[in-house]
Amino acid sequence: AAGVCAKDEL
Amino acid sequence: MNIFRLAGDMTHLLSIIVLLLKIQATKSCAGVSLKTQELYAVVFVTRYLDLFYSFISLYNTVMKIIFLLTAFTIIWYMRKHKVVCQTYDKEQDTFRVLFLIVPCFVLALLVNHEMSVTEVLWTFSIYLEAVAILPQLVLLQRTKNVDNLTGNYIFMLGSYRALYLVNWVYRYFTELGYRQWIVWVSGTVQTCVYLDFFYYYVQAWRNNERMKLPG
Repeated sequence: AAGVCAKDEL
Repeated sequence: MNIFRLAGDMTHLLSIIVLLLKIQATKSCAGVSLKTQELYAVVFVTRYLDLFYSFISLYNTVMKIIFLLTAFTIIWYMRKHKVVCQTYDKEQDTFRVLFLIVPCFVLALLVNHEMSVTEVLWTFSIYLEAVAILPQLVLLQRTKNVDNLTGNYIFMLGSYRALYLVNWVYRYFTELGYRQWIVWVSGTVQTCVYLDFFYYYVQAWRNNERMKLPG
């Protein structure tokens, strides 16, 4: 969804 | 992935390995807060629910699984291992974790990116991680004398957070449109929580003596 950041950090 | 992020993750991993080795080698968890370890388990479980529905990289998946497994291994040692569990300072480790869990959950309900179960739980894990070390710091303050391994464990946890801060600055300048306010603000708070500890850690290291916290 828009606004939700990519969770590529741990 | 940049070098600061990788160094941060490796420091985080190393801190957990140091703690596990301390427990296994000395058969003692004296000075270690079970409350903090349980909070970390809650943090990892609520954050890594995305293991079930999103894949980022093999590195990400493997690290998430390692963090989950090691968190539960440490808890198992402290609660169930017949020798180790007897060394747990139960009477000193009395921090009321609900005072952390409830406000973090309410804040996650109020300030989040999207009102969905996984997104709120993820946000909750970010807020909770920022304060999860507090029971450990309080326990340290109570027992006064800090053994080397526990001191190093906390120092490495703090270093991991500091490296993540540098990683965010680096990413901000190198990746177009990269911003994540919730993570940045909580991460900054989390790093500040360690500042007082850092001061006494460095002071003990410079004077070449055992770390002691003031009363």
